[in-house]
Amino acid sequence: RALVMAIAAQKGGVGKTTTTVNLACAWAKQSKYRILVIDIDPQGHVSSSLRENIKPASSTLTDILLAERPRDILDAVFQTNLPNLSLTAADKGLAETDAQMASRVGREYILKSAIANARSHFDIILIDCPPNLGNLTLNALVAADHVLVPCDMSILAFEGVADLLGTVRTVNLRLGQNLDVAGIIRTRVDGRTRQINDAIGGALRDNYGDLLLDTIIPINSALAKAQAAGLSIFEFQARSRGAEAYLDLSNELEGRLSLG
Amino acid sequence: RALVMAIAAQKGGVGKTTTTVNLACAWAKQSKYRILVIDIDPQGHVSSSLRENIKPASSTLTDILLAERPRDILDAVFQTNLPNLSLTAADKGLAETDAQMASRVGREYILKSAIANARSHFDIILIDCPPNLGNLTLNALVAADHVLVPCDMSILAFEGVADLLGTVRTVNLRLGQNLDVAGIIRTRVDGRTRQINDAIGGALRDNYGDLLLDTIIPINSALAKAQAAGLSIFEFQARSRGAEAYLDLSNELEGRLSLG
Ligand SMILES: Nc1ncnc2c1ncn2[C@@H]1O[C@H](COP(=O)(O)OP(=O)(O)OP(=O)(O)O)[C@@H](O)[C@H]1O
Ligand SMILES: Nc1ncnc2c1ncn2[C@@H]1O[C@H](COP(=O)(O)OP(=O)(O)OP(=O)(O)O)[C@@H](O)[C@H]1O
Ligand SMILES: [Mg+2]
Ligand SMILES: [Mg+2]
Repeated sequence: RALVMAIAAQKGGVGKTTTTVNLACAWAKQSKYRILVIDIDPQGHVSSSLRENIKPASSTLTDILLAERPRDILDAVFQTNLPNLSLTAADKGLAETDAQMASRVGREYILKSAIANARSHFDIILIDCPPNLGNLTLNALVAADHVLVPCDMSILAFEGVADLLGTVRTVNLRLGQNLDVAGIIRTRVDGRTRQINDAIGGALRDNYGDLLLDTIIPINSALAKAQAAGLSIFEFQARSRGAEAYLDLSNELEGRLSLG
Repeated sequence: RALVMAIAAQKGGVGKTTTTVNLACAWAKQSKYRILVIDIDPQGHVSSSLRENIKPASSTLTDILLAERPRDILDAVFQTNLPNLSLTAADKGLAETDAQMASRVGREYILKSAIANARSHFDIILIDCPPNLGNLTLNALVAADHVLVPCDMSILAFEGVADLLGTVRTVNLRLGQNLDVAGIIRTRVDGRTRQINDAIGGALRDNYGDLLLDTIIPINSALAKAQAAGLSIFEFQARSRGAEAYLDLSNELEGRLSLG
């Protein structure tokens, strides 16, 4: 049965998609796990980030989430050119879907039931979330066993972590879930801005203790260039600091989540 | 009657808030205009960015937007410590408000009517939007005369510009508006990544021609540090490249929008 992890943060541009994509690729290339990435962000940036490896799927996430009767997410899944890596197709219609889900009974559980069968086809399922705490992120949090929270070295991202963890508590309390925080990952860390790195890093450590992961993702233009090229960092520049950092993250999380 | 401009981009973290705040401060400090910034993003980052200058207001934007009868936005406005600059208070409740507006008749026009009176109290009204094209951004676009679109040097931000301009066309066609694109502003430009700067900048020029503003906002840690300190860039480090760039932007827009 797959481990399901949402990658969520309210703040825009902190590296949710970059983290989801490169963590998925780090695990997929080690050939230990079959990985599925669900892109529940209407912007469809998982597909953009890997556009050299994209194939069509027969259905969209919207078809699955708004169906009258429960549907299997596998209809919206395609296998990429990369070994062990499958994705859901980009779906801009998800913006409308967020609104249309609002009035459905049990709207928070739709994704969870849609992935029930997929959990026996994959070892790890990652869910890339949009930069807000709406119905799509809510569905991801309810469907997931764990949530990974990227946070960059800004006061705004730091404040957003508290909001997200508040939502996690609410999901567990009101919806009877058992969502665990896999960790908070420091992203886009610029080695030259030491004062703000220490300030934000220190505040994260003081407030969240062990939830703060040891791995730090440095600012590395190779990561942005790989995304622009539509390739995983391991295809684009395997020897880059960005590639090594995401490999380290995959190892640290394997330990924490008792994977494999 | 005030000029009303929304600052909108679907992509997260491209500098919407940084642009809104520093453009507002650039104009306010020249003492030519009375500026109001409406923060319609549930994250409330305008207030976070200027938290050394914040005061309380008697109502929230949610109170205004969800009221039974039309209400005056001035009830949610406070004057900051900075001359000529007023803001709406941060309002995390806006996330729920987005959803609750969905079923209202004429939901896209609520903000527009709420600012009708405020337009005679200010010269320029700026609206900071969340990173999505939901009801809050829609209200901002309908309330506004112009929209400014920040775009950073990433393929994902570049793709988001097309989506936003599509929404602008839809707003004008279906809702009978006359929303004009004030310009697309290149943000967070790292002088060292010349290849991607030329690629994205070139693609923006090819696709959007004159809509692309001449002013470029460089990556400048002073901007992030000012935000962390809760001060405008002009208070924090007036001689920084970031301050000069936002001053240039205010001048370029004055020309384009025939202000003053
Ligand atoms: N460590 C890094 N070094 C350099 N660039 C990075 C790094 N992490 C992310 N980026 C770049 O920063 C931008 C934002 O990253 P990304 O899109 O992954 O964030 P996000 O949180 O998914 O954004 P959104 O909130 O819009 O979904 C992208 O252009 C990406 O290529
Ligand atoms: N030119 C710049 N130089 C350095 N840092 C910048 C610059 N512009 C923005 N930043 C920083 O980048 C981060 C993202 O900027 P900002 O919050 O303004 O983007 P946004 O589009 O409003 O994000 P969101 O989509 O979450 O609303 C912030 O931490 C900000 O301080
Ligand atoms: Mg993303
Ligand atoms: Mg913002």
